[in-house]
Amino acid sequence: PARTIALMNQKGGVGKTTTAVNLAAGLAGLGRRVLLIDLDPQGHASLHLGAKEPEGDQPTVYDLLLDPGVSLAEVLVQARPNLALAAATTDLAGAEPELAGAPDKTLRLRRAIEAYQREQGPRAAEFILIDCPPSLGLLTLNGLSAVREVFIPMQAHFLALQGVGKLMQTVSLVGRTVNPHLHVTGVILCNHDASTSHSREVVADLDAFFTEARTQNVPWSKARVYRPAVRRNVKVAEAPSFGQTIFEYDKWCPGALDYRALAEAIAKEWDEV
Amino acid sequence: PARTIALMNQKGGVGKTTTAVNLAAGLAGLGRRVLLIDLDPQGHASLHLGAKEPEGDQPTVYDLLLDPGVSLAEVLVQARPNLALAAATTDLAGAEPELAGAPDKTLRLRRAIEAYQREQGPRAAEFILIDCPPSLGLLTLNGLSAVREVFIPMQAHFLALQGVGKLMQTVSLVGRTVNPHLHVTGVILCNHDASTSHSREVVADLDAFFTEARTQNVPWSKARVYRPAVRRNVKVAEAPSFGQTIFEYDKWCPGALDYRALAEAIAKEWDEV
Ligand SMILES: Nc1ncnc2c1ncn2[C@@H]1O[C@H](COP(=O)(O)OP(=O)(O)OP(=O)(O)O)[C@@H](O)[C@H]1O
Ligand SMILES: Nc1ncnc2c1ncn2[C@@H]1O[C@H](COP(=O)(O)OP(=O)(O)OP(=O)(O)O)[C@@H](O)[C@H]1O
Ligand SMILES: [Mg+2]
Ligand SMILES: [Mg+2]
Repeated sequence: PARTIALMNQKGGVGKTTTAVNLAAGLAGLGRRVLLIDLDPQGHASLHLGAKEPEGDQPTVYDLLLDPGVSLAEVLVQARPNLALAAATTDLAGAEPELAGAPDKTLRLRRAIEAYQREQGPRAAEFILIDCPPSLGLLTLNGLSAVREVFIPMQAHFLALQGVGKLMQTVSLVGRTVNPHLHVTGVILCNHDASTSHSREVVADLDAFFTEARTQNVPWSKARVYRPAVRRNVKVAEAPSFGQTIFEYDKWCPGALDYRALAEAIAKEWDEV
Repeated sequence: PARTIALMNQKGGVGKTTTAVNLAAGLAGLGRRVLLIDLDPQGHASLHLGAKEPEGDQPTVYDLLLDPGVSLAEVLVQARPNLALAAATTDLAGAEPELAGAPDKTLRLRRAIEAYQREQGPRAAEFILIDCPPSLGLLTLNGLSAVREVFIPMQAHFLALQGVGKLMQTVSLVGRTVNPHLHVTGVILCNHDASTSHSREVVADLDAFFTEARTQNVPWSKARVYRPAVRRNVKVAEAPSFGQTIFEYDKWCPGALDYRALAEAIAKEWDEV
């Protein structure tokens, strides 16, 4: 089976897309088969990879969610070796209102992924990463209903901690209703400046929060803050302007070292399961 | 009349709240009367100022928008000398669905501010700053319909430029429909790292964009990138965890110098009008 992961945080600009793209690329670089699904109408994951605007009648994630006749295989484009991308365009913004009345409105993506994995058989993707938009709406709910694991990209700032409670509530809700497998596996620290006592304090708060959760019956009881934190590194912000992953842009810069280390840790965990 | 400014950017985590709070505090510190209106259900502006949770039946921005019997005067609390705050709480998240059917749904805040300024007469606020949520929904539309000027806090990153087009479209739409006075006055660069060629390129792109707009009939034809950019400075991120403005937290740090310089520029522009 595949390791299925939603990169989720309703707070904006915290590193979801940067992490989704660079972890997907890191895993692909280790020779693993990876699917990256862009669930954000901003389409930044697609932009980050330099994916061309879908032409003419190329279906996108919008079509996948709204049209039961469209399969995930038709939506996927080969973005890199080992890395297939389901691209998002601005029409995806129409999905939430249009799906609002449907009884299976949060399950569209899950059904599409399950059908795809069945038809792929042994050639199926090993890792499926979903880049969520900065909201707790229907698109994010489709992402959460389709995966087993949530990774929370965030920055070690005081105001960033404020949103985590609400995020956890949403994960609980989806877990209790449509997806009993769903759990939070960890936090990925993005744009991290380890030199300040402020960020060290925020990280310590997060570590303590997860330690205390170990004895509770909650979907984050086995969660932790992943190491390494991804250091703040302007190369990471520059790469998307060239349509490149951090590894293509500057393979040995701190951001690339950190994302590669995280990809290795994520692959290793899965191998040992 | 007052200088009325919405800090707006649908992209999350770009510095809207940090800028709203620290500009408001900077102006108050210059002896000007300032109102700060928190339009974000996250309530971060209120949190940043260390405002207590509103007690019992203290009305908040939610009540102001939904209940015509509630006036802005009843909602305001004196957060600092010269600085009155209209606080937001999570119930404000209910405002968008609840207002959806009302014919004047984008004008609620404007009406409340106009009534307040009329009843205050000569004691009225000189500067009204509105902290918008990271979206282009009904709350932001209330903010845009209530002011003359939009300031766009943003970071000098490639992905940040992608959202500006959509933001400008929304300003145009509000300008053509309910608020012909509305215009974009400027961009405030937040969390700025001037040492990288990437950020210099993004700033150059923005400067060029505004220069070209000068001859166009658009709501940003007199807009510019404000200087100074607010430098990345961990003190700026630490201050809210103590419920303090940057001036209270560390009056001479780079973040405080930059926000004070901006506040002085904003006050001076207004005096010279
Ligand atoms: N390690 C890093 N070093 C420098 N810049 C970074 C780093 N990580 C992310 N950034 C920059 O921070 C900004 C926000 O990142 P990103 O777009 O990945 O966040 P997001 O959570 O996906 O945002 P949204 O909520 O809009 O989807 C981008 O400009 C990105 O390039
Ligand atoms: N100059 C700066 N130096 C360091 N950190 C900063 C600076 N400006 C803002 N930050 C930090 O960046 C984060 C995002 O800022 P802020 O909350 O003001 O953004 P926002 O646009 O209001 O976010 P939202 O979209 O969630 O309302 C906060 O943790 C803040 O403390
Ligand atoms: Mg994103
Ligand atoms: Mg804010």
